[in-house]
Amino acid sequence: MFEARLAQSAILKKVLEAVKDLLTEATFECSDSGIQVQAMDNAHVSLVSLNLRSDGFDKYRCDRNLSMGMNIGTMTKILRCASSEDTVTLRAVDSPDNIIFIFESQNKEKLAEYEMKLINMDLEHLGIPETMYSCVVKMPSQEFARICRDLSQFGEAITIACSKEGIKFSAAGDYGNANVKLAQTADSDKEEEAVLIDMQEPVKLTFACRYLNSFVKATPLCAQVKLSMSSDVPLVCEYQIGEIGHIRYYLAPKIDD
Amino acid sequence: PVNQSRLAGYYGLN
Repeated sequence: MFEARLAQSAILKKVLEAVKDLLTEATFECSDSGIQVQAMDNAHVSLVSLNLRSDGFDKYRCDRNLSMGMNIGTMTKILRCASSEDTVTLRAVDSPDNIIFIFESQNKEKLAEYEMKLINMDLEHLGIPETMYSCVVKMPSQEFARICRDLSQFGEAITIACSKEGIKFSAAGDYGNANVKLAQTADSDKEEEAVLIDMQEPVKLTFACRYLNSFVKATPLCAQVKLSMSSDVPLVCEYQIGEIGHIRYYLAPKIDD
Repeated sequence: PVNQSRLAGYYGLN
């Protein structure tokens, strides 16, 4: 028996919105410690790693480890049927063919159940080693989303250069070029508005806008985003999900021809 | 011109 309940479906709704552009299908691995998803986009350029800890749920029970292949499009449609304040419960038997989503209104007067067929999927797990990154930047997630959106108008790729002075995003294309520099905030009253740079060595990497613009769909999950970068390795773009877990996106850099 | 690398070039399959 697997059962996981969240008092408000808003978190799960936001998580689905944050992955649906990149993933068509994903395996949800459920164990005593929580729910984990690791899945690459079709082109194998980016990877989504989602972790929801069991202690972050209002109720969590997982008698036996389960791998449930889910269609993300269908799951997104189902989650859109829930109000943000509804309680959401995921339920499955030990060897499931289906998963049930149960939405209950706050006043308990409306109860909706949606059953979704599971799919068989081959697991393609990447082994991602613990990595010390040359630059780790924390910045407001809305600012990052804004910069990705603005610079996407100029080119297909954004170059991120990080040094002690700050972080610089730039894009160049046929119509011109653009760059945005953010300095480390001296001392911000509000933690959410801070730009913090932890730099060992300067880095300069180029990434496809398309993927960055998919990652920023996670912006509603967290006020801050953490970007971890080293030369010639994938970018890690991380959003905390309240007290329950995190979503990390990995993106392979573009390489010089 | 730039080419797009893939994740498998950095991380092995488990």
